[in-house]
Amino acid sequence: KSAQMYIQELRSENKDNQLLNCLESLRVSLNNNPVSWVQNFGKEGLALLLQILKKLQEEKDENINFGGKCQHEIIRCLKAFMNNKFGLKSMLDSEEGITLLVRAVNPMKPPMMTDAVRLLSAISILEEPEGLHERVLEVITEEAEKRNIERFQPLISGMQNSSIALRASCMQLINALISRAEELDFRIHIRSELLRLGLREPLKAVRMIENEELKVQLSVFDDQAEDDSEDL
Amino acid sequence: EDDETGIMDGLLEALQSGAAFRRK
Repeated sequence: KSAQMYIQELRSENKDNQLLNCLESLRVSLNNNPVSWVQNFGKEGLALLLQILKKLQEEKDENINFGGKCQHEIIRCLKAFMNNKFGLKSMLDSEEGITLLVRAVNPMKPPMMTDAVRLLSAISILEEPEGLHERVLEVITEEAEKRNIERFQPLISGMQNSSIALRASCMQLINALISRAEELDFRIHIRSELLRLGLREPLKAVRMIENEELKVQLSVFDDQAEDDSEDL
Repeated sequence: EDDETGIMDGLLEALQSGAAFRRK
């Protein structure tokens, strides 16, 4: 199928399994075709994906299972779309790309949250354009304010989840946000905010788990805290 | 070169291995 055919299908606002099938097939195409194919899908295709994601996120309870699956599939498509410079730049240039990823950070949907948090971590560690970690943090803060919750609450909930993959991805984002903050005071502030919200207990639990990915993230967290404490 | 793929895979790998956090 050509990129244009997917755009037509996404535009036709299919419901039920048709949309899910289309998204699954699109993800495979985005992953396996050359960058020129992704470029043909282009900003127009990205805008459609983001528009459908936004609509699904705003739907209340209706078809929650189906909608949830489609949302997760869109996050996977976005990952495939962002796997080259054109796609990554288009996503960063889009008005709501980061916001919609932050909204997908939903502890009630651990597999989708895992993927969304990983993408946000990856965006946070990009060196160009400058200040992306600040933008991610800003959007996290704004979205939390709208929902009247503490900004790091979803990450703490993720750390309390039984999924090891989710816990590791939450630690990645915590490490990414802390490590990219230039000011010592600010790094200490983020860390104490997380501890005040209850990170200490899930951290303790994570230390008991034999898992390489978690061990790497824990050692990054501990080393950075130790370095900052020495600097202080 | 601008068409290079695997950027996101590389970033995710660097996060997972901890390489993304090594002080320069």
